[in-house]
Amino acid sequence: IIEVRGVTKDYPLGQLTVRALHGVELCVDRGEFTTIAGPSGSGKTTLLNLIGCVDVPTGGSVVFDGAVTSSLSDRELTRLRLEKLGFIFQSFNLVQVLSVFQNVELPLLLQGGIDVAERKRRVESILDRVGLSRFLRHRPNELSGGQRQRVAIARALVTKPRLVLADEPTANLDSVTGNSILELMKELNQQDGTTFIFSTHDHRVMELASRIVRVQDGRVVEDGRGDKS
Amino acid sequence: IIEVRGVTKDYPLGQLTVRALHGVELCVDRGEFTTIAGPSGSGKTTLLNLIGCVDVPTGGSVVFDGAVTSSLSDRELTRLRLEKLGFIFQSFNLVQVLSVFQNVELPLLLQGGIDVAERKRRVESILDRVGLSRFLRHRPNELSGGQRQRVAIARALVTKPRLVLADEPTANLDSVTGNSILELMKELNQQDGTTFIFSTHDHRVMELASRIVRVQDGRVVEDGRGDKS
Ligand SMILES: Nc1ncnc2c1ncn2[C@@H]1O[C@H](COP(=O)(O)OP(=O)(O)OP(=O)(O)O)[C@@H](O)[C@H]1O
Ligand SMILES: Nc1ncnc2c1ncn2[C@@H]1O[C@H](COP(=O)(O)OP(=O)(O)OP(=O)(O)O)[C@@H](O)[C@H]1O
Ligand SMILES: [Mg+2]
Ligand SMILES: [Mg+2]
Repeated sequence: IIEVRGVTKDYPLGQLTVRALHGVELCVDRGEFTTIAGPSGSGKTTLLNLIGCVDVPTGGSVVFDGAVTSSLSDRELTRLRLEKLGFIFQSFNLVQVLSVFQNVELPLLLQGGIDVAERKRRVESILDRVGLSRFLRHRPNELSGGQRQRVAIARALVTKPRLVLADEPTANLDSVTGNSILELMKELNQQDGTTFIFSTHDHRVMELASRIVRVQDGRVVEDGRGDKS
Repeated sequence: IIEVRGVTKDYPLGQLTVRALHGVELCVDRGEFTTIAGPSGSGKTTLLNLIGCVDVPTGGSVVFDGAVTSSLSDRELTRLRLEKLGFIFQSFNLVQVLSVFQNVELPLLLQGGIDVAERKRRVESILDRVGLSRFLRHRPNELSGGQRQRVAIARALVTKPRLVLADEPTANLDSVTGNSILELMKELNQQDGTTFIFSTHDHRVMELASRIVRVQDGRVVEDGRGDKS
């Protein structure tokens, strides 16, 4: 489903350039449950942002279902993100003026073609799964850190995407809440064949993964495929 | 150093009220290394915000070094926060238009009475300790999640406060980086007598603590003092 071919990513910094990724090669097949592990500053978010078409590589290419993402039009990229992809951002990126319900409903509205009753059913169902049924009307600034994280998770999963990119999705969650979220994700992986790529420092997430890709200083230093399903 | 006396905290939510804390009683002595543990949404951030004078209780009182904080003037509160207290916020609260160096220098500037050479020495020293010597000129949006967290940590510690409140300070840090930060904090606790109160889900932090206070649904449900130093 994803091929990352010789990708580099440079950020301008005043008169310097910071190279966050150095010639990264990575293939992720449909149905995988892969984690990207590495120290702070090693390039995990940068890599996920490129796979998720939130940013473009400086060099190399990202291929999603056979299409080179940098050659897609804005319209095609938008459709790809809406229909095939769910993204749980490290800083959540919730819309502050919308309620919890409205944040999670938004991708369904943008997709179009789903009536209000079905939208309501799906939004309430996914929010119940992440333990936020009592918070539908809260705005993001009326929630705890872990509650905001779970809204971000619900929003990424409500469209039932083929690929979910999750940037440290359990960082702000206690053990019980985190395990509950991981169960939900493992269920989507096993029953619906949803592909998951996580960035994480959380050993619970690593233990569930069928594969751990280790990055260090912008390079893949280890790519272990093991059978843990 | 801190007494929390029968504190309640209510948040208005439309026509309802959310009670985040119910009659919390807690004393923290000088030099303690205490963690507040609890599930997502249990009231940890709310409690730290009250202790740190970032918010006011609905009922009850917080006493800092013998002074009831809600009876202090704004000027006295500001001095207390600048001179005695360091706060590592869950969402970091960095100033986006300032560089890493400037973010960490800011509390020293606000204190006054420290010359530019001494400020430079102290800022560079603490940033070296948190592994960010090469990022002095970066702005917060040019950093990874864990790098931003470490800037928040450095900013809280640069004034050598008597009390440090840390709201999940290792959530975005990998093991090696997280352990390095915890070592720094333990050192300040043992050598300078700095009091630490952490909110956390991280077992590494809990293991280092001399005391774990468990909260659940806005109540202290367990307050264990053990000798782990
Ligand atoms: N916009 C930017 N401008 C300049 N440098 C950047 C920018 N974004 C990231 N970087 C740098 O690129 C490197 C990789 O960042 P990235 O966010 O991918 O790390 P990460 O592995 O996700 O770290 P963390 O675990 O702390 O979230 C870091 O050294 C960071 O400082
Ligand atoms: N501004 C607010 N308005 C309304 N409710 C709020 C507000 N801030 C917090 N709450 C609610 O108060 C409760 C406690 O929130 P708090 O942020 O203290 O939890 P926490 O223990 O820090 O959780 P986490 O581990 O997820 O960060 C939560 O149920 C939250 O939804
Ligand atoms: Mg990151
Ligand atoms: Mg919190």
